[in-house]
Amino acid sequence: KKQALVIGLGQFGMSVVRSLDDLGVEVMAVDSNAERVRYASEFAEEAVAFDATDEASLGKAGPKNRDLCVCAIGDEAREASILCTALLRQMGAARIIARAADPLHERILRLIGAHEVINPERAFGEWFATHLAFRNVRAEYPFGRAMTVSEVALPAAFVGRTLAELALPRKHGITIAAIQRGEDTVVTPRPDDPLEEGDVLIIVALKGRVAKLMERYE
Amino acid sequence: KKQALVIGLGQFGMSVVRSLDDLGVEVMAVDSNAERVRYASEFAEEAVAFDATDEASLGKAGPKNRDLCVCAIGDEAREASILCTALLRQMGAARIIARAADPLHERILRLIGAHEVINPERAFGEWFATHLAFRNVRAEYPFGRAMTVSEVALPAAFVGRTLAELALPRKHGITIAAIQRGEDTVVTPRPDDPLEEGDVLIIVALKGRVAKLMERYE
Ligand SMILES: Nc1ncnc2c1ncn2[C@@H]1O[C@H](COP(=O)(O)OP(=O)(O)OP(=O)(O)O)[C@@H](O)[C@H]1O
Ligand SMILES: Nc1ncnc2c1ncn2[C@@H]1O[C@H](COP(=O)(O)OP(=O)(O)OP(=O)(O)O)[C@@H](O)[C@H]1O
Repeated sequence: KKQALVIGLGQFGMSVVRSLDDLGVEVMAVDSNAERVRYASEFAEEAVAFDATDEASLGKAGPKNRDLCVCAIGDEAREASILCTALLRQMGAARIIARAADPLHERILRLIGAHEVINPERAFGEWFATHLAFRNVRAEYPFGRAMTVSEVALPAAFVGRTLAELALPRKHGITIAAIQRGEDTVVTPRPDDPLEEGDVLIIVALKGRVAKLMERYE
Repeated sequence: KKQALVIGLGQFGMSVVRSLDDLGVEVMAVDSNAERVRYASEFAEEAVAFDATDEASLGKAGPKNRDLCVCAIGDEAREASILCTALLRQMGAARIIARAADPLHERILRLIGAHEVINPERAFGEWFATHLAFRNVRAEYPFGRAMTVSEVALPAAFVGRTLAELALPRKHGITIAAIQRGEDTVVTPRPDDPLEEGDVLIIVALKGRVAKLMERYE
């Protein structure tokens, strides 16, 4: 069973604890705030309140023996996040994921040894924007080098048309990976099936192609 | 051209401003912090510093004429976020997206009229967890009702095998939407093509299926 150490139980850290627990990972949840630790104890194998910049206490949590250490301390305690990350590296943690509050903080975290650095607010804002710009785009996320996968409500102009007629890959550079129709998910849509009102398309495409499509057909 | 009003230029709000600008949306960026407003002026059509709970100033920004209003004020000013959202609703904004700092804040924002409420940190933590639990899962995001789309490095056991042999839909309940091979993205993988080391699979599946697959083949 995998073991994770998660430090910092704000919205991001707590959500990581809960989700890792759901995935069968054994989690030790840490925060200097005892109330947040108490809340986490429902989902974490162990939940302990201590200052994660205190070397003795952090050492007892055995970072070296964890498959994964997450420093989820946020923008209200940047020095703590930097010091905690540095200590985890010093203690031989094999995989340290650190949260950055901005690009400068990110540079520092990488320099002092975080293996992965993330900025949840910034990433979410980028992904969320296509949905904001085009209401029919329910969600869009980045994949691979320059791809996106999008969930798109069928444009009115496509109702009753077939995939063969629409020639989406050739004409628009997009591929339909799946169609959600009512309760069902059709994972290999047939070329001669007419698309139906209410269909939701799961589209794989190069970055920006779906936005272009929506500009034309929204 | 679509018009957006974005209030609150922290990491999330600023990222929304930049991304909307990239998508060709006209943005007015607002923050009480003049320095953040100055930074946003590079990406926003208009960038103005004022207190978004001041009814007169907010009224001048014309929420009613915007396709979209985003209240991106964070957890450090919850009352401001609530008041600003309420004012936008009162002024007839057609589509208000409000950011919540926790579930209680979310309930309040919905009650006072936000059309959509989001919690970026919490959502990111949920999505990020599968990547944390299984290193071969580079990314996984939710789609539709209970689907996920995942980016997965090919498990060693599948190298040299063909999709026909592996019978992934039948045996594991997953569908390969695309394969990234080197620089290329193969969007309709052929059933008799052997999979190659280094391949990255884009997988469509019901929630939890990819995690099950990784438990078996990681
Ligand atoms: N030295 C420390 N040791 C342990 N926990 C800490 C330390 N410093 C801060 N924390 C905890 O990290 C958590 C998250 O940090 P912070 O409050 O900066 O971000 P947040 O904005 O509340 O988080 P989120 O955006 O995820 O909701 C808090 O619960 C805080 O108590
Ligand atoms: N009344 C207000 N009017 C306008 N802007 C405001 C008001 N109150 C707060 N803000 C701005 O909202 C922005 C984001 O809010 P806050 O500082 O609470 O969150 P944050 O944690 O910095 O944001 P993020 O997590 O997105 O980085 C800040 O730039 C702040 O100046």
